[in-house]
Amino acid sequence: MNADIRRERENASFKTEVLTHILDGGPEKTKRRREIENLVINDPGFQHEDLNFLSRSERYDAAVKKSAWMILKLREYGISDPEEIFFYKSTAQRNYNDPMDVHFLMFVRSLWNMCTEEQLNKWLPLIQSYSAIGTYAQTELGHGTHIRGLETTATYDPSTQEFVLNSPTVTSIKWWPGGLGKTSNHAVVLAQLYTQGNCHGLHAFIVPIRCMTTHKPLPGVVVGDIGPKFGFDEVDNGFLKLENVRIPRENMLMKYAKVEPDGTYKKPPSDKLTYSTMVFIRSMIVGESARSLSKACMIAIRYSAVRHQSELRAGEPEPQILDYQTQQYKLFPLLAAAYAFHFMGQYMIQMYHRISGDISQGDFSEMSELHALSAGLKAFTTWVATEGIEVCRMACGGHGYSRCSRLPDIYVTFAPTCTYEGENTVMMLQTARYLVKSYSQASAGQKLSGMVSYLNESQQHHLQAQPV
Amino acid sequence: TARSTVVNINDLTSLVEAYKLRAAKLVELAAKNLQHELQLKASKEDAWNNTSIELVRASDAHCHYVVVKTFAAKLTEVHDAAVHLALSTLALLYALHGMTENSGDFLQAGLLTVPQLSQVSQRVKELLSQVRPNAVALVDAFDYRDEILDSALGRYDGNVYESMFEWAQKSPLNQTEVHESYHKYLKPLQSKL
Repeated sequence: MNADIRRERENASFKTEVLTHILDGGPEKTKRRREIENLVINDPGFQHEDLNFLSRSERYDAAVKKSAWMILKLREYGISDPEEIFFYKSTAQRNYNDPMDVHFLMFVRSLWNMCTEEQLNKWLPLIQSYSAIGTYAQTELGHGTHIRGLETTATYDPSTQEFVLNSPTVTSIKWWPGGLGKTSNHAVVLAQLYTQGNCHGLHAFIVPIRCMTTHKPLPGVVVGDIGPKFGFDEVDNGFLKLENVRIPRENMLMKYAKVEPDGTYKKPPSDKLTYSTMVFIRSMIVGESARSLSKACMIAIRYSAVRHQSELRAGEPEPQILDYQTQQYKLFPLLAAAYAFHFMGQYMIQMYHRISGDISQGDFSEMSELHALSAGLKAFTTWVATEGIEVCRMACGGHGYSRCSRLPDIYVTFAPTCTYEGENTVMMLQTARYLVKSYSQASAGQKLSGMVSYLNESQQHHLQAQPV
Repeated sequence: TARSTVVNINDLTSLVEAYKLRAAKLVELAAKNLQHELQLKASKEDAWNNTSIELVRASDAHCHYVVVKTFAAKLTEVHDAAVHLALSTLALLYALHGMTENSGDFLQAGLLTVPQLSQVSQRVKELLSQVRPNAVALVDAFDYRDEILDSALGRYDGNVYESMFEWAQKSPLNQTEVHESYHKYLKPLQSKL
């Protein structure tokens, strides 16, 4: 062990293990997390060459191989708790991505959240056997976060009881979904629903895109990979053009909105229910901001304890660069932010589960706050973390530029969170809409609850600067 | 009735209060700007667009408040005194550093004075010194194993340079002592000049 880093640990004023338990949520959780990590780390099936030395196609191949192996091992070990699956996956993936992430995180969750019981009975066996591998196709080539601008259409034909899906323009081609290019054979497609001559806005449909036997694209489906990106080399983000693709009426996700066989439309209790999967992912990203930023801080701070450079006092040995105030000023506020975001991530996931539980029981009273807070915090934390990871890289001088530091990989893997699942400025404006509405309600004397309740108080008093 | 509250820069509860009032002020500002624009413009959409900078600032301040508040609330659940102290230092650093980064908001809202801002900056520097002895332990607590972090610079044992040299040797360019491009391009070039 390097002598500097050993001395750092000897001089600490608290027991690291106690803090680890707090971060994990208790000693038992730490123990279980480590057991799961050991399962992956000691498994030869997860060993592979350094991905940095492979081509993109080889990286994709290695990632799919790892995904398939992971699914088999999770079954073998009987790991089914979502948190434990998360530990297993994040250990297997390390600082890279999984082409099947969108399948696990969005396709399956969309079906769980938005299928009727009858639909679940049909799709769950197909998902469990991985006969159906899916993705979530919302974003279009010319349209992003503003979902009302999406152009893909699903027109109901009562004569055959089918929806006819079309990408009417080049800008309507679905663009960016992870796993769409080569991996998936199904997609949850978000499209404008037309029935009886009326448009009823965006709804979700399960669209088969590849043959479940040959994996070849189905008639009317033009699908492929969108090419190299800024990171995410292991993932086949794809495009999808639909040309008069017919799907049965039962392939519309009908837990809330419905189209009857004759084409009669029944609207959902809230339009926001269509985007519940996005809200879940945004809530998850808050914790992910903490994980990526904390990894970057761990690398930069440990390296700063080992690295010696220049002179603080003439004639004396080079000090650890962590002793420079400028280095501390770069890194320690980010370390503090990593902890803050970790606790925020825990809060956000608890809030998501509590409110989504209420929603499934028919209580929509807190749905708007969940939407607003998950959007705003996703934007707030990802902006800070993305900039912070880059600061950590720079704080490591020239060696931070090497891929062996992993800081470039952490950056390019994390930076897209500022744009995916809702571009950050648009997310902030969504939060603002809720804040302005809440402010108006408070001004009108209404009692607010939740995180905006301070808008009631602010009508009554204000803080004044005082000498300390 | 106006109520004055002392901003105690060593007290996290007081800082949470300050963040709350900054958020309230910016939400109010954005809402009033929007109202003003609505009075000037015919369309709601134009009014919204012309207020969007203030609206984003308001959301940012709201989120910042929620994060500071959540961090402070988490501290109440930490019972180990040494860990509590280390985390409290970080929470204070997070809150005060955020104040220096957004000092305009706090000054404009009348939540801080210019002399107080200098005290905040000074306090941030003191907190950096307090975090320094625990910095490595604080990142160790995240408990990312070397196999997961996969970083030559962030290794637990600190043997950074040995690891970097070992990794460099794996570069595919090192598979041959003389790369084929030398024979294909450089040697012919040298022979022509």
